Amino acid sequence: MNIFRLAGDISHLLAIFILLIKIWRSRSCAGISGKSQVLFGMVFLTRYLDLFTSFISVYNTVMKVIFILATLVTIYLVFFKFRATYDSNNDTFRAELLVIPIAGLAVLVNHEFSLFEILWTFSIYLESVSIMPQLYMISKTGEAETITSHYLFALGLYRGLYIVNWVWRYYTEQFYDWIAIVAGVVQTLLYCDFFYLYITKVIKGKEMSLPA
Amino acid sequence: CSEYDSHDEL
Repeated sequence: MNIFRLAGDISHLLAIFILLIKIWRSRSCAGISGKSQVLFGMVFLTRYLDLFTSFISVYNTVMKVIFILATLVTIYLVFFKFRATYDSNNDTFRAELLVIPIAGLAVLVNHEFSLFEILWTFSIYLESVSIMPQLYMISKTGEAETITSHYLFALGLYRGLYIVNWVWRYYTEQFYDWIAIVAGVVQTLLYCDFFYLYITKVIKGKEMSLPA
Repeated sequence: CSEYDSHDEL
């Protein structure tokens, strides 16, 4: 554990709770892609199966459980409790076009051909693109509430900080995991456009609207 | 033990 990874994890946790609090306080999930949340749910459930097989640390276990539960609660709020506010007409990204090729890729390109390892690889690949339905939705409606943009910023920052963590680990522990690194770089690149808009608009107190 | 045996990151 180093400061970059800890900061990344906190940023990730913050993102998830910003979203939950936004939905809970406003009693609405307007502007939120339920599809992205389902993809993140799949990411956590397939990656954290090792909760049952290997113990790493109390920190690790607690964080995994929080990520899974918080994401399941978010999915419940979007699709059940506040379903009437869910903007499904604008949440039209074809998520299956991500999941199916990624499942194939995880079977073909992995560290080890075993069920848990393939599921872990699937979750890493899937996480890298899980935000696409949300970004697509924002580009379609052309706007995002300020709190939604804080959510996206914290979520993008998390994987960016993980990259710094991997550089640090490479030099201090000679540790690297190229699957995580390549997917993590792709994931961070997806947020670049958004980071630019966030810094130039939201920080200056303007609502975020995307050019059509 | 290979590096990927334990995925210690979240």
